[in-house]
Amino acid sequence: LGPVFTIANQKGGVGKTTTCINLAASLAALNKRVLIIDFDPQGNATSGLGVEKVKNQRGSYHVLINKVALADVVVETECEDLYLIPASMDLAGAEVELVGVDKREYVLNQAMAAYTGEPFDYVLIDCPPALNLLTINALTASDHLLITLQAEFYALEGLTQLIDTVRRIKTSLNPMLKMHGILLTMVGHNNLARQVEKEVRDYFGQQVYTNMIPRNIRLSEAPSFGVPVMYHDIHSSGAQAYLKVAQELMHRIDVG
Amino acid sequence: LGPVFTIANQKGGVGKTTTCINLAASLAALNKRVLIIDFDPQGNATSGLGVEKVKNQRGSYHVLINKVALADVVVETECEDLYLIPASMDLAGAEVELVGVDKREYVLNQAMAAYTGEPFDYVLIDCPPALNLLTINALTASDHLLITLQAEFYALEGLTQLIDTVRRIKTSLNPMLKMHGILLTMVGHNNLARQVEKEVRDYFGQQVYTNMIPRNIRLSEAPSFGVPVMYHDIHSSGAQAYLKVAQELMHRIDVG
Ligand SMILES: Nc1ncnc2c1ncn2[C@@H]1O[C@H](COP(=O)(O)OP(=O)(O)OP(=O)(O)O)[C@@H](O)[C@H]1O
Ligand SMILES: Nc1ncnc2c1ncn2[C@@H]1O[C@H](COP(=O)(O)OP(=O)(O)OP(=O)(O)O)[C@@H](O)[C@H]1O
Ligand SMILES: [Mg+2]
Ligand SMILES: [Mg+2]
Repeated sequence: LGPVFTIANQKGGVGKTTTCINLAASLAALNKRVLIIDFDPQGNATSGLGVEKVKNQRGSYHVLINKVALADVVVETECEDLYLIPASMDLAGAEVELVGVDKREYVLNQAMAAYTGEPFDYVLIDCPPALNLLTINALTASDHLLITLQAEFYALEGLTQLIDTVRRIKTSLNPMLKMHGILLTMVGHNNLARQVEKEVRDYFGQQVYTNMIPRNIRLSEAPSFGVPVMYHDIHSSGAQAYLKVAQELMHRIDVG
Repeated sequence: LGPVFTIANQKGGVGKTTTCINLAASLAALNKRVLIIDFDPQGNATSGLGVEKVKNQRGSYHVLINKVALADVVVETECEDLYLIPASMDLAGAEVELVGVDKREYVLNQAMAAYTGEPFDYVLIDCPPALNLLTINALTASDHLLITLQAEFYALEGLTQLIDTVRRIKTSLNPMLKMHGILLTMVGHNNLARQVEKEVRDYFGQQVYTNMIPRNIRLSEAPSFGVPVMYHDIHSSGAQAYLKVAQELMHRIDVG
């Protein structure tokens, strides 16, 4: 498995799923083999890729709770070179079901270490809007954290809590975890967005992606067709922005 | 305590906090005494009302875990007739800390039943983006559920899961709980929004509020000043919409 990215932020609705799907699709379009792991009980990454959530579909829940091998639950998507481990509703119960399990934070990490399937160039994990055991499992199994940040007041407020949690995970659970970067999403043309961007760039400097994702209706239309935005409207500002972000990610990984 | 409303939706970023603050402020402007209980560990309702989150501030966590009386943790806000029980970061740990507690779903319900302070005309509870023990405590202590629904594809997808959970809570934990209504939020002028509105009104009929909240930048600016939008820009479409929603809520309660 190539570099593993967790896309997390406990603030809700900040573009985690939209980034996961469209960044992965953009990397796949640049000839990389990409795997998305849907760790959100809402299963938005699963439905946003047009994968049916059927009753007995095995996915991320079964990897966590029934120790099913990752390779056995990978499914294809309509996009070439883009694969998915789907989420299901029973994932909502995983947190409580894992309470008594030994090394419960490492369950995904162990499943990744034991992976025997086809290699992937990148793995992206979509997380629920909480710093719960699902998100902690994702961070403990990852090399990089990508934070999606909506250019709004409440989103900025939650950032310090997120950074504190990541620091704790790095010291106690996963020393390999790097704070990869911050991607500004849903950036409108208004003073608030400019103010948030300035504050974030002043404080986090180079860690903030140069490319930002503009607010673009095509991004919220695409999931209703079950495809990434580039298959819905390749010329849209949203599709173009995610292609640029994919290139910037590859560049950041190369220079290390 | 007057009628208690839970504002919930496990989908993130759908306007729960924005609705809680601005609906409460609008009811207070219509001469009602209103209490907000912030049950979200992010504490956005607390900071959105300009209440400092100081280190040892007692609030909703202490009601749940230390059995502190509700009346002892009510604070004033800058708005007349609007009061708050603040959230704090330790609320994030409440879920795990309550696991061993007997009747853990009823802790808030019992605190409400024991309330001895000044009467309130309305109580609104802001919830985190999850159907976890905090949200379940809120629903078990409430008379009404108000669902805020962003006019987008993913938000619509999560609705059936939310309705199922509420039905289960009504049969097993709180038979008084009524599905009060659905409020459409961040409604833009585009086909997707019109399509979502049509689907929701076709399916839920009268339960959908006639008034909707438009997307309006003033609503996301107001929290950075620590005030409800009516104190930031009373003439904005956002402030006017929440005043209408407050009147519609009072009307719906009157006719029962
Ligand atoms: N740049 C954008 N422009 C317009 N709409 C967007 C953009 N990014 C995301 N959206 C829409 O905003 C909503 C929130 O985005 P999304 O669901 O990806 O956030 P999230 O962080 O994954 O939410 P959650 O916390 O519930 O998991 C969705 O309806 C999505 O379609
Ligand atoms: N009608 C609106 N127009 C424009 N912006 C809005 C509107 N309603 C809410 N917002 C902004 O959208 C973001 C999400 O809203 P809010 O935080 O109230 O949602 P939430 O459901 O409480 O989120 P969470 O799931 O994280 O608790 C906030 O930054 C808020 O300021
Ligand atoms: Mg998501
Ligand atoms: Mg909120």
